[in-house]
Amino acid sequence: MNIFRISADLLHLASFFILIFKMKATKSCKGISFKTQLMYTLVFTCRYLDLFHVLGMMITFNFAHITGLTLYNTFMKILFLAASYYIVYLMRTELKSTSDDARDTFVLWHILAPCAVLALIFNAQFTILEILWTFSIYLEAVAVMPQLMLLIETGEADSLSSHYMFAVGGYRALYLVNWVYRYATEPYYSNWIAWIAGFVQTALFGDFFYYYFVKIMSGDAALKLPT
Amino acid sequence: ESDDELHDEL
Repeated sequence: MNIFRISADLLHLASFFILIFKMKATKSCKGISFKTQLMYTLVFTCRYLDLFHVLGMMITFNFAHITGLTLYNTFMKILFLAASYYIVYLMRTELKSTSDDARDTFVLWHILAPCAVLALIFNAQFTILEILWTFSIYLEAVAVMPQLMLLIETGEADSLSSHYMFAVGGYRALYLVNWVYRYATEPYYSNWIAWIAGFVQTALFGDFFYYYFVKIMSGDAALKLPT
Repeated sequence: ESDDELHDEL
């Protein structure tokens, strides 16, 4: 565990809190893509199935393989799952009337199908768990596309929404630094699938980061895209 | 080896 990895995870965790805070404080989920949030629940559900493995070890009192890192990962995985399901729940219950569904027009099959095919072809092991893990990595890389499309459609984002997007995009950028660090310091550490997907994921945020920093520098509350 | 060790990141 290095400083980049822990910062990335905390930034990712912060992104959930920012979004939940925004929704609770403004009683609105305007400007937030339900489709992107739904994809994140799918991403975490597919990726964290190994929670059952850890749970299995715990209930059989098999603690030999449970390390501090396992406990940390397990705690964070449960938080990420709970937060993403809670966001989707809020957007479909009490905040449904404020949802930007009419402008959230991205066709999810355009990312779901290619990610599924790629996961079946390019994976480390042809097992169900490994394919679902790989699928989740590919899907996460592009899951922000409905949100970006909504942002372009709207032309601007309020302050909390833009902070949320900065956190959710920035966390993967920090993971890239973490992977470079691990590659340099740990023998045989490499995971090309995660690296390439992580690079694509960060690159998709490229324009957004630019406008976000312009906004921060100019001290504006809302992020505006050029018309 | 657990899955957690294979994928030790989030």
